[in-house]
Amino acid sequence: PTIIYSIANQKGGVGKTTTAVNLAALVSAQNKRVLIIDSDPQANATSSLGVKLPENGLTLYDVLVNKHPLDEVIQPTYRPQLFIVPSSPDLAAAEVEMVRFLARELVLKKAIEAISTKFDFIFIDTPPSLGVLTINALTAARHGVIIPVQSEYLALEGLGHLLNTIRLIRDNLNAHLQIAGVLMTMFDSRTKLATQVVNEVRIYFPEETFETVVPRNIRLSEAPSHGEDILTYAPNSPGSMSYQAVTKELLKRSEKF
Amino acid sequence: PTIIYSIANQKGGVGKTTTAVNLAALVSAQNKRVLIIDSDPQANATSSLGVKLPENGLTLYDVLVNKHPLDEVIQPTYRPQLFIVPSSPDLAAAEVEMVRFLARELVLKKAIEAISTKFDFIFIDTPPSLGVLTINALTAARHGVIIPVQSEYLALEGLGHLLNTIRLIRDNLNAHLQIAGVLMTMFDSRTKLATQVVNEVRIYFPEETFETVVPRNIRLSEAPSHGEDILTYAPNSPGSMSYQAVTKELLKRSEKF
Ligand SMILES: Nc1ncnc2c1ncn2[C@@H]1O[C@H](COP(=O)(O)OP(=O)(O)OP(=O)(O)O)[C@@H](O)[C@H]1O
Ligand SMILES: Nc1ncnc2c1ncn2[C@@H]1O[C@H](COP(=O)(O)OP(=O)(O)OP(=O)(O)O)[C@@H](O)[C@H]1O
Ligand SMILES: [Mg+2]
Ligand SMILES: [Mg+2]
Repeated sequence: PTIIYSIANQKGGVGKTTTAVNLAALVSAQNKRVLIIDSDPQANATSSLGVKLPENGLTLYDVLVNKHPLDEVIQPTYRPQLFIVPSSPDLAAAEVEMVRFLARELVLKKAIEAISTKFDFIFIDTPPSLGVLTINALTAARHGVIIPVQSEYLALEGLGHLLNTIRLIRDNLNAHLQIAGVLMTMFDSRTKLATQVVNEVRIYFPEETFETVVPRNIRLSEAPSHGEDILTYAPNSPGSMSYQAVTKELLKRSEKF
Repeated sequence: PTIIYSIANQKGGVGKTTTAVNLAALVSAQNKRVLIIDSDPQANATSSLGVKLPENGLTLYDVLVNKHPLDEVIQPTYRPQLFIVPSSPDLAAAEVEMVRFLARELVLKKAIEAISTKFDFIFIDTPPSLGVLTINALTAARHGVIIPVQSEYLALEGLGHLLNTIRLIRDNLNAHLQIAGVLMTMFDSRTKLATQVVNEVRIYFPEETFETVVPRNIRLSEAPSHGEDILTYAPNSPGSMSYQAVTKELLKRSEKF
């Protein structure tokens, strides 16, 4: 079956896009056929992979609002086994336009079910909010949600609210929605607070938290400006090593499906 | 007159709350009477100032959706001249509930006009999106918007979209909406990219970009866990020094009003 993960956390700037892009790229490097869906109007996943939209380019907006088949919107990337459904700022309008749709939370899930091209994995990047776009991604995430948590104090604040939203969606829209993993990101060993935050998250999510902690690493923030994933841009960097380790852990957890 | 600034950028984690909280605190330390309005459902500005909501506590939600007078929702902080309109996760529901309101973009502006307590400055923190809550804050910002920009590549991507939104609001809702300032944040001198981003932003916004660049400084990420602003938590830190310099620049720019 196609394994589908969403990457979500309404806190801004915690590494959702960085995680979605690098997991998708690294899993595709293991000779798996991977699709990344960019459901954020900022379209950071799209630009991080160097994907330029042609003038009349179709994006996820066309799928959600104009019911275009997903097959027609899928684009290749520089990695042979990695494909993308790109986003654009127009997608911000989808939040309002979809308010009156019947079963508006299920639109993305149904669009994914209809694609004819077979993928081994699908990763869905989400915006920093819990609106219609993120709810669609959580409803479509048949195998669960990966939650990046920045190793900083403010990142802990919003976790309770995210868990409530996940529970609501599990009860009403997607019975399979588990927490597939909690990934500590931007860990800075120079501050005690980072270690305290990591320890606290491990207590709350003992099973779900990945062993691997992603350190703060400049190469990860530089890679998007080259339109490359970290394995392509700086394969031996601490950022690359840690995302390779996370990918191993995730593939191991995925074996049960 | 009361000088009203909103702090906005739909990119997540760029330092909006850190800027709103520390500017508000530092301006209040200059013996000005300051109100900070937290319009983000994450309520990070509320917790960064150590403000705990009483069980039946009134928040901005009650003002926007239940038309409570703002006067009744204002709370004190540990700083004698700094007051806050707190937020809570319920505010996320306001985005949907306000869709059918007449003139939904003007609700916050009208609520601020009705407050009897006089303030010298009002700072409005916003969520990482361009939805109804941020539009309300931009419409209420009589003296302009302060845009924090993280000194990283992905931060540049969304600026065009933010400028379009500002232009739309200026044309339709708030003729005074200027860019009061562009603040470069989380500057990391170890990477060339940061300097490139700062230079590029200065080219785009030669007048608006503050001279001061806020460096990445661990004390700024630790202060919220103590419920304190940076001047209280680590007065001599690089983070505190830079926000003091920004405050001086902002007060100078405010003299023209
Ligand atoms: N481990 C890391 N070390 C250093 N920089 C990082 C790391 N992870 C992400 N970054 C950088 O931090 C910024 C925020 O990361 P990213 O954009 O992935 O977060 P996000 O959660 O997707 O943000 P948004 O909420 O806006 O969607 C980006 O500039 C990114 O390049
Ligand atoms: N100059 C800085 N140096 C180091 N850490 C910083 C700096 N500015 C902000 N931070 C930390 O970075 C994280 C993101 O900052 P902040 O929460 O202020 O951003 P934001 O734009 O308000 O995020 P959101 O989009 O979620 O509202 C926080 O943990 C904060 O403490
Ligand atoms: Mg992102
Ligand atoms: Mg914030």
